[in-house]
Amino acid sequence: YSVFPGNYKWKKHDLTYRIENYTPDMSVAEVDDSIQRALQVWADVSPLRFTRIYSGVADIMISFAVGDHGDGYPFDGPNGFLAHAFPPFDGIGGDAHFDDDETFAFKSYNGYNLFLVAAHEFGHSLGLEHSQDPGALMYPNYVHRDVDTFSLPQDDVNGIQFLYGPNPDV
Amino acid sequence: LPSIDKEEITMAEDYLNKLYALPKKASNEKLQRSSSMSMRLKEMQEFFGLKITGTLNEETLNVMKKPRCGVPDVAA
Repeated sequence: YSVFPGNYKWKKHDLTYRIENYTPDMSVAEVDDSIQRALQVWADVSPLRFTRIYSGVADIMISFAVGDHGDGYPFDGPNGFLAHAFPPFDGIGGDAHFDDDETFAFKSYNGYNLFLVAAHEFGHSLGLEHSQDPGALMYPNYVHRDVDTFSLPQDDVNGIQFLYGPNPDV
Repeated sequence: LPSIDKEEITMAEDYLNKLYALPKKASNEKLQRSSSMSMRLKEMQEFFGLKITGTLNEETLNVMKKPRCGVPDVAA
């Protein structure tokens, strides 16, 4: 695993998230479920806890956008870059953006699984950089996995616990 | 590089520029661009465990063409 230079990490364990808009590729319930589960994989192995809010500014603002969406890192159309997220800091820090020129999927293989893409991006939102371990969730390239049996790879567990420690409830 | 076309070279430069901080400006722009490209290619090849050549080859291009996260692998 790798962390961002400069020790970017949240100074609190209770974080908020807000879904600003939705992709037309999936139902609202499917997006909500994918995002919630993607955050939970990190909460399961750390002291971090996530609460959804529906208005105002959350620590992790989640949006779907295409092309130039105003953050200086434009998306590139279908395939290529699927999403990006910013490490923890004030303002845009922690926010996750998904390229809505992609086709996102809930369970099917016809598209990029939103849960997997989101879980990777939230790793960045929490302070993890890309891992060189091809089996890690934080490996930069998209790898399809069986989401029904998904468990966070050990490299990612080691990374998040390096930053925040283990889950005190386990 | 007879099997690599101009479009793929442009794609590779864009990839390295976005993910490996290829410098855009230099005093001798052409020379600097070439050496920076080689340096960034080596960084990219090392990151992905590829054969480190500093030159664009099919193996490297194949990795560049895979869908991925847009966050840089090596910070500027």
